[in-house]
Amino acid sequence: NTNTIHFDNPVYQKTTED
Amino acid sequence: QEGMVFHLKYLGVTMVEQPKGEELSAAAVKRIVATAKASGKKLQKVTLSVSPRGIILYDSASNQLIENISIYRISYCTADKMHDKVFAYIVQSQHNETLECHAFLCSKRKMAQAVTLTVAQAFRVAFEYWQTAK
Repeated sequence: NTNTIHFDNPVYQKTTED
Repeated sequence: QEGMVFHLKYLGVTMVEQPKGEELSAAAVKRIVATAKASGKKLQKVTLSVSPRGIILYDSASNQLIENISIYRISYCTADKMHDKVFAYIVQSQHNETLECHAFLCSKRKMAQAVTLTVAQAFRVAFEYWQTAK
């Protein structure tokens, strides 16, 4: 079944602080 | 850029072991749906505002803020395959290191997909901002 949609967040646990 | 707003029903939350994964989230959604059904309670209507800054949750009836979730705490989002009107995301708890999967019931399958794609777009824009800011 290919109709599942899901995405990882590329900024998870990143911050703009550093 | 501005928040996109969706009206959903809150199904509930469960703890998860990993920040992402199709099987992991599917199992979490299954648990949440089973618990919500078993409780027999009316689901809370919520308003979800999605932007590159994150997700803001309001109670639709009272307009009270439920939670303001920074994009940096969200690891994953999905439109569930088994329960195709369900949108879910995984977030790192504000209070500790635990990971939570939150699930929402949409009125239509298309809406669950639209919310998921909107959150995914917010991820991409946030990543562009982050790269520029670095």
